[in-house]
Amino acid sequence: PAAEETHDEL
Amino acid sequence: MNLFRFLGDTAHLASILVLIHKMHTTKSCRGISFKTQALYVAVFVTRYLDLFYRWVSLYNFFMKLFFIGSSCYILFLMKTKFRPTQDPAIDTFRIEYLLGPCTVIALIFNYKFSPTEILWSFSIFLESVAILPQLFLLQRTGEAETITTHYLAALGIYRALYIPNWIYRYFTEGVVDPIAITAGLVQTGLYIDFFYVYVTKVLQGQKFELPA
Repeated sequence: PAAEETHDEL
Repeated sequence: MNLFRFLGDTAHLASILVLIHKMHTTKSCRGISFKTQALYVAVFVTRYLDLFYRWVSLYNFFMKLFFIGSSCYILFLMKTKFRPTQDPAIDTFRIEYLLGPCTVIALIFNYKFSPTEILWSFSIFLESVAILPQLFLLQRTGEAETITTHYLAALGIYRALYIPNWIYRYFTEGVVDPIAITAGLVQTGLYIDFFYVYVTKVLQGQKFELPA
């Protein structure tokens, strides 16, 4: 997935 | 989630608890930069706006709430109970020099030109330099309480652990986040001088003192 779709890191 | 990131987040959490513990036990926020703490509030609030529209996980949700809540609590303590122990005269780093460039860079480098994505980028860039007022204060006073250095060490470890996390994610998930990685490398680099003194002095049982 593209980073902007996830931003799953804190 | 991988072990590096989990341990990194744990170190981040621990650093905040160490700071709050330091303030309560010494009844003082001496040696702590209010400006750095205020920048962290700005970082968390601008980055975690997605609490309102994106669900990642229960872990992610509660960590975000903790980081926003604890950073606001620290500011509150510094402005109320421990205000007399704070010395604005030595906390003199000009944060305009951080906020301005971070705003410009966020407008240029972002994954999508939308308000929330620009704020996300801004928070990433701002976090990478938010420690500077604190390191500047440390440089000015030339020494620090041991507990304050443990706080900074935990923060540095948090950042350092995100690097193997990105390497791991690249190989296992094919995920690369250039903005987070670039800012993260800069941020980790800022701790190198500090870590040298921390390892050679504090971990050997000596007081944290910078060479004159």
